[in-house]
Amino acid sequence: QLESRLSATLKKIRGLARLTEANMTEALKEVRTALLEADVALPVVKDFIATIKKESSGKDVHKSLSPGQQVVKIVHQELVKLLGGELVGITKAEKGPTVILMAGLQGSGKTTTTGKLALLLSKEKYSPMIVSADVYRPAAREQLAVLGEQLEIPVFKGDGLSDPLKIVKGALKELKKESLDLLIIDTAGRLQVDEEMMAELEAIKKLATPTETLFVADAMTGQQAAEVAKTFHERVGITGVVLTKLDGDARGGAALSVKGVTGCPIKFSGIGEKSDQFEQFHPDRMAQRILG
Amino acid sequence: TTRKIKIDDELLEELEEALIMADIGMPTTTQLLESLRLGAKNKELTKPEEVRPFLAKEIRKLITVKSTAKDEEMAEKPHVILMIGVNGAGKTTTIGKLANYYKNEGKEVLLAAADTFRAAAVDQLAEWCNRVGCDIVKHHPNSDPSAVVFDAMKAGIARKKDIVIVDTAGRLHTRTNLMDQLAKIRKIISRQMPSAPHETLLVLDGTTGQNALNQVKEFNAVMNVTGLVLTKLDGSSKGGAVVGIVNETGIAVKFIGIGEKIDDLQRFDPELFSKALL
Ligand SMILES: Nc1nc2c(ncn2[C@@H]2O[C@H](COP(=O)(O)OP(=O)(O)OP(=O)(O)O)[C@@H](O)[C@H]2O)c(=O)[nH]1
Ligand SMILES: Nc1nc2c(ncn2[C@@H]2O[C@H](COP(=O)(O)OP(=O)(O)OP(=O)(O)O)[C@@H](O)[C@H]2O)c(=O)[nH]1
Ligand SMILES: [Mg+2]
Ligand SMILES: [Mg+2]
Repeated sequence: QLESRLSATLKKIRGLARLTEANMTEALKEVRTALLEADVALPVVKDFIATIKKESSGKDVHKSLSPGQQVVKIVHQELVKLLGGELVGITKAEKGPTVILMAGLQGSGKTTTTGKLALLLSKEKYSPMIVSADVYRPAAREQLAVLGEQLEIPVFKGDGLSDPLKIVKGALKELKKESLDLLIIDTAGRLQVDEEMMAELEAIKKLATPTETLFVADAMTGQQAAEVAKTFHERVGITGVVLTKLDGDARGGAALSVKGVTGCPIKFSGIGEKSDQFEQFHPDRMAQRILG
Repeated sequence: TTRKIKIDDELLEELEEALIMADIGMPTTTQLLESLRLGAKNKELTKPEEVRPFLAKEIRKLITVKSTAKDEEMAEKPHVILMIGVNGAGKTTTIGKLANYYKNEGKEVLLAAADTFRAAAVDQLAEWCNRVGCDIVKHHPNSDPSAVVFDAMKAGIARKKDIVIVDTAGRLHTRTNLMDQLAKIRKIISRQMPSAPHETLLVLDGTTGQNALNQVKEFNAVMNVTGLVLTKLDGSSKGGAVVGIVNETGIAVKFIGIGEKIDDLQRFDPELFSKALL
């Protein structure tokens, strides 16, 4: 896609020995358009283009690749580098149980992902418990309880409790009592601009002291993905990202936006509604997808 | 004679960035900036302070769809509204808000809990039903959604309800079998009442980027989408993806969601929306 568009632009530099800033200008414009069409946030696009400019400037035009192929290769490599890094799993607590805190905007897939993650980690020899601290959304706690039942994973119900902090406290107590080693805390969806709700998230984190705070982001999120992730990271501190609904056809530029502004590793991909439709994030596959 | 306003590159870049960051997308942004250039050339705008209002007006033109009087009246009883859209967009919550909206207009509303798949989806709608004070038709989890719809249509007609609102499971438009299921639900409704569903509302998450256009096109290919609901506009996203969508498809935005509470629903106002985009 990008390659065929670039090939027209770069026909002009076919005879040239070197990729210079001058002959790259048109090509960089194409890359910018492709990234924006893929929903990568504008500030992240700007930084990325600057990097590509530096990377390709002065490079000799490849003998066996067309200039278009060469630019795409540089863009792809740079994307994979930005999106990836080493494959990272869940950080285990040094002593005591491991606590994972789920956070993100409304409807991004936190509750569903809580179930998926619990299932995955139970297969990795953890003994998980899950708890919902969402006291706002109608039937939110029921939703997690049903998932726990389906997956045969213990759920702290917190019946009679209506304060998220009391619920989390109760879950931590129950975890100790049952000698389980992992707690995943599902939280209510919230806007990063909602001061009260962001303060609540900070309070939950302070109480639960998780080793992982996972930002759950919808792969179809547009330009605001960067700003949202940045604020969650500044306020609460994210340690990892889950990108959901990748079974759709969104280009997924949000992945680059979130990684670009937080530097936090994208650890998992949600690829369906069922609890087993969950896998490790693949940076190379994501790079292909973003470039279209 | 007024001099032609000069729109310098710096201003153009500033405007382009604002439009892109509002999720308006490259093609529509290009189109809007071109109309700005023409406006300046034809002296439709002559002062720099007229630039933004001019652009807002151009955006308003793109998102305004001529509605006929009969669009707004509910000629048949029950008036059947089918809610569709991708996972997590805000369908169930919007139904709660809509039921309340119509109840406040003195209408008798019945809800159909046809999301029989997702954990606690029926419980979620039932809770909204309690808050609003209306009827609900629901079956056991994992039952056939078509059966729920069939029963809800029967009940809506028999109980002489003014409005029946059908909740459906979230689904990605890339899932052919789920899109087929949706088409089947529509047939079930039409078989009981040939003019129904009278309204098929596609719910779009306001934070979604350019994929929103794919969603509208794909859902509209299978169903006859009569209107859009744009949710979560109380966040930092501007929902600009609808501009290109409405312009291309002619499907109007009917309502917007501006929060999670029962009253957080407004009729779409193209004037307010276009001003807020910039
Ligand atoms: N197709 C698909 N659907 C998903 C995926 N992850 C979650 N969903 C669906 O997205 C919808 C929202 O998921 P939830 O888990 O309720 O999202 P949430 O973040 O907990 O929502 P709130 O608690 O309201 O903020 C549900 O219909 C899920 O089944 C995914 O990877 N693919
Ligand atoms: N801030 C805000 N949140 C909203 C709005 N509309 C819905 N939500 C929230 O978005 C989340 C998902 O809403 P649902 O009504 O469950 O969405 P859905 O489309 O029915 O989801 P599925 O049935 O799982 O596909 C919930 O947390 C809602 O409270 C809105 O206008 N503003
Ligand atoms: Mg949830
Ligand atoms: Mg729903």
